[in-house]
Formats: sequence, C-alpha cells, structure tokens
Amino acid sequence: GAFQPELPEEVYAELEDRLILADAGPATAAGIIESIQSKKPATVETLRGHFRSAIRERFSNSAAPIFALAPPTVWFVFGTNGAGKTTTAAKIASFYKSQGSTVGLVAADTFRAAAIDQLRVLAGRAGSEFYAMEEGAHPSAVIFDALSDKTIRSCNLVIVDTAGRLHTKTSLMEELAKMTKSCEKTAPGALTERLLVLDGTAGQNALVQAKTFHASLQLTGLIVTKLDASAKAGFLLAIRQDLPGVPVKWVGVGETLEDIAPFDPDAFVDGLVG
Amino acid sequence: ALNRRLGALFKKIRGQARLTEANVMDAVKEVRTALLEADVSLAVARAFTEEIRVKAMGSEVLYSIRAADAFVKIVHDSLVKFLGGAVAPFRLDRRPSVILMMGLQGSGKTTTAGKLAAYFSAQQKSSLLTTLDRSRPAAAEQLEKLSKTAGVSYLRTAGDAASSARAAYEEAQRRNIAVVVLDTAGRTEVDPAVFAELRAARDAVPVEKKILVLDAMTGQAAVNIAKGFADEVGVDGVILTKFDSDTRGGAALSVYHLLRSPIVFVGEGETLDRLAPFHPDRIAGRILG
Ligand SMILES: Nc1nc2c(ncn2[C@@H]2O[C@H](COP(=O)(O)OP(=O)(O)OP(=O)(O)O)[C@@H](O)[C@H]2O)c(=O)[nH]1
Ligand SMILES: Nc1nc2c(ncn2[C@@H]2O[C@H](COP(=O)(O)OP(=O)(O)OP(=O)(O)O)[C@@H](O)[C@H]2O)c(=O)[nH]1
Ligand SMILES: [Mg+2]
Ligand SMILES: [Mg+2]
Repeated sequence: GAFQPELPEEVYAELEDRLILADAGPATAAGIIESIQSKKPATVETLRGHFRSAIRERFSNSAAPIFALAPPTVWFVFGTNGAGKTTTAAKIASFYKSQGSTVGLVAADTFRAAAIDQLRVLAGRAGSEFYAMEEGAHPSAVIFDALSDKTIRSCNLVIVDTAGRLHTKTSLMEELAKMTKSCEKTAPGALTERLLVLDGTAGQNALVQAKTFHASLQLTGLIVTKLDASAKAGFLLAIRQDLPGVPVKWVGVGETLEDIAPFDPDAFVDGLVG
Repeated sequence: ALNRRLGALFKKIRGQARLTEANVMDAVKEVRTALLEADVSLAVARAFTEEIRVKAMGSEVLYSIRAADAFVKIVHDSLVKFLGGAVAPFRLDRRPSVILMMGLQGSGKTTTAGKLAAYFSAQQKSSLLTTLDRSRPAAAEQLEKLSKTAGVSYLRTAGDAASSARAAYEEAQRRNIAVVVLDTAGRTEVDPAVFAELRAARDAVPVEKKILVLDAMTGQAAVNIAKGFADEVGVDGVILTKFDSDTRGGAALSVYHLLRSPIVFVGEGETLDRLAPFHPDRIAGRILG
C-alpha cells in the first residue's frame, strides 16, 4: 500500500506525559503508548481514538450495586486513614434515602477520636438510622449488636463504617476480616458489598492498597473520593487491569452528602483524556 | 527496586571495560521510572535524572566493575544531599508561638495538631489547641478529645477564622501558654477562594509557622497542592503524614523541590506519640525501593 508516515514522537510523548501526570504510573503509561504505536495510527484523530479506547476498555460496564435477596442488605466500607470512608458511607445512605429506601449507618470505627460523633451527625443529615456503641468497644461486637438490632435489621440498606487502617498493618487487616465474619454470622447472606475507599489524590500506593485489601477481603467494588480536587486517579487503570473482577462503583466529588455518584466510565475517561 | 533493575541492565554489558553514553542513557531511564513509580512529580523526575546523567558521565561509575551499585550510590547520595536541605531544627522564638495547620481533606491535620501538642509537652512547653474548622461534623470534638489525651489546653471557639484565632492567641497570652496550634478545615487548591479563611487567620494574629500537612501517599497532585497553599497563604514548613505506610513518599521530593521549605516532621502512626524528625536517607531509600 501507500507509504504511511508515522506520527511524530512528540505526539506520543505528550500523551505519555499526560498519563503520568494523571497518576497512571510509568509502566501503565508506557504500555498504553506502545499499544497505540503498534496500531500505527496515520492521523492524530485516529491516535486519539486509540488512546481513548485503550483507557475506556479497562473499565467494565457491569458495576451495578449488589443487593441481598431480602432486607437488610449490608455493605462495608473500609480503606486507609482519611480516604473519605465516613463521609462516603453517609453519602451513599443519603443517596438511597432520597430514592425512598430505609437506610442505616453502623459506627464500627470505635478507635478514632470522635469518629462515632462524626457519623452520628452525618446520619442525622442523611435521614438514616444510626447504631453505635461506646468509643473503644470491640468493632466485631458493634457489628454483632447492630445486626441483631430490630431497627437496623428492618432497613433496606445498612452501611458499616470502619476505622481507617493501613494495608501494611496485619493485625488491623485481620480485625477487618473478623468484622466481616461477624456480619456473616449475625446476618447470613446480608453482606453483599465489600467496598474499598481510595483517596483520589493518591499516587501509585493505591495499587498496592487495592491488591492487599482484595487479597484479604475479596472486594466487590471500589470507591474513589476527592475527584473534585486536581487529581485524576489514573492509578485506576492499573488496578482495573490487575483486579479485573473489582469494578469502580462510586465516585466522591465533594464534601456534601450530595457529592456522590455511581461511577461513569465515560465521564472518567473524558476527565483523563481531556 | 532500582538496584535490581540496574543490575539486570548492566549484566548485559559486563564484558565492557567502561559504560558508554548509551549505557548511561539506559540507566538514567530506569532511574526516571523508579522516581515516577515513587510518585516523584514528572518535572522533578526529569530534572533529577538529568543531574544524575551529568554526574554519571563525569564520574568513575563509567569504569566501575560494579556499575549498578555505583550508579545507585550516585542516585542515593544525590537524593540525600538534595533532601538534606529540607532538614532544619524546628525552632519557635515567640511567645506564644502560633502554628497554623493547613492541607488537603483527610491529610492528618487534626491528629498532627494533637501530636505537636504532645511533642511540646515532652519539652515542658505548654500548648493551647483550637480549631477553625466549622464544616466537618465533630471536628471540634475530635480535637478536644485529642487535647485531653495529650494533656493540653483546648479552647472552644465559635465564629469566623480571624476572631477564633484572636481568641486563642489572647487566651494563650492571658495564661502564659507557650504554643497555640490552630487546626483548620481541609481544602483543595482548585478554588482559590477557599484560601481567604486561612489568610484571615494568618493576618489576625502573628503566625510563626504556617505548616502544610501532606499525606505521604499523595501522587502527582502534590505539586499543585503545595503551589496552591504556598501562593495563596504561604508555607513555612511541611509535615508528611502516614509515613508508616509502604508508600514510597516521592511527594516529599517534589514538594521540597518546589517550596524549599523544611520538612519539619514525619507522621508515623495514628497515636499522638507517632511524630518523628525527617531523615533524608530514609526517604531516599524508600524512593529507590
Ligand atoms: N473534596 C472532597 N473531600 C472529601 C470527599 N470525601 C471525603 N472528603 C473529606 O475528606 C475528609 C476525610 O473524610 P472522612 O470521611 O472523615 O474520611 P475517613 O476515611 O472516614 O477517615 P478516617 O476514619 O479517619 O480514616 C473530610 O474532610 C471529608 O469531608 C470528596 O469526595 N471530596
Ligand atoms: N497511620 C497513620 N494515620 C494517620 C497519621 N496521621 C493521621 N492519621 C490518620 O489519618 C486520618 C485522618 O486524620 P485527621 O487528623 O482527621 O485528618 P484531617 O486532615 O484533620 O482531616 P480533615 O479535617 O477532614 O481535612 C485519621 O484516621 C488519623 O488517625 C499517620 O501518621 N499515620
Ligand atoms: Mg472515618
Ligand atoms: Mg481535621
């Protein structure tokens, strides 16, 4: 056929830089650029099309929330310190409350100062039921008591907020696994979502967080917060490749209870591709 | 780890008497990748690896039998030397000294305010804590509980940032308290209007240290964050939190490169005793994996 001139190196370099600046990481960025180069696009439009689809194809189309066969459905939120778990738990409760569901929030962070107070205020704002024990109570005991409570059991959806924990702390990871077991024993079949909350401003550490939490807890989904900041959460590209069975389900885009949305892969790719 | 990757790279050229410029370029690419994997900002990774390339071309690493180790040593030493500038004694000269805590949502400001109070207590210095955060639910309760744990004074304030800062400053003067720590609400740099509140506090009382509290796992956004706070309010020092994770902490390099203000402490845990001095060699080791 006719000679096809290659697009200049700078065009690819600019896209690779954009991926790195978006926290995709150098390996993922290089991999995406190589896959595009191997397609030998002749025009910048074709190139951009390949770029967009290379990113978009990493995101699954089936990221719907999972509910139990009968109430209550129980979802756990967990993740590293300060990622946005407590706020997100309340946001999700508010989301479903405004759709007519009865929702409950369980304050299973018994460790951090005023964590229970914080969730109590948010539960009030969300119009949600609220269950807590005293600060310092055993978190598995909170789960057991909460899911034995009539009001909580009558909710359509119960979200359990947990203490921040680094994935590197084995005893804390074991504590979390025990909490999920306590839930399953107290309300068999109710626990349908194990959601890892990732700080959208994180860098490459998000990938090892996801892998470690997944190995220990079998994640059903990811929540990415703080996408209203300047960060782009490009680490999701690597996470989606390495943990294909764990879809992104929700994104947090601000500090009020309304600032939550089901994950929209096309909107996410728009934000990344520009 | 960079050591292993350079080892694999130089293994292929073991027969050579010296490294060529092309060999150095290949090694420098690996250094750049390592820095980016460690969350060093793109611009800083580039600037740093160019420095390394020049150093390597002018050094004995070219003739070294153990080229990989020698190369890693150049990188490690350069990082330590550069970050050495970020070490400075945390001196407070005023009375009361006012410290203003600022940073992104969830970075660890409130906890670190408590840690600072505990740190001063250990030096027989009294502290007074108050929060200017009027938005986060139970922000005041959280700081008050931490103050109690640290055994330091807490002032309940209400109203805007300037009047609350003034109330705390005057209370410290009245009671001859050495340090005032002003906790503030988390904010992102995206909307510059949010910084007005911090400027109001800064201008209401003599603030000795404006401290940026930064999560050690922050990615490429670290530079934008630091620039926002520095341009809009001013930054005298940085505290890197959650350094007890396995994050490589490259944000520290990027932020120091931009601000050139000291990294005054590192947060290494959730309890109030987990505040440590910043050690350049430790972070250099982590960045290089
Ligand atoms: N801008 C922005 N801020 C958020 C978002 N989600 C949470 N935040 C803020 O991040 C901070 C931390 O949120 P929390 O909900 O307390 O985080 P957490 O994970 O429960 O924290 P710990 O329980 O201490 O580990 C708060 O100031 C929240 O308002 C978001 O999507 N956007
Ligand atoms: N592991 C670890 N956790 C930390 C460290 N510093 C703070 N944290 C935790 O990080 C979470 C957030 O800390 P906060 O002090 O509430 O953060 P903040 O910046 O005041 O949050 P906002 O006021 O909402 O912006 C809490 O769970 C803290 O216990 C640290 O050095 N290591
Ligand atoms: Mg919480
Ligand atoms: Mg706070």
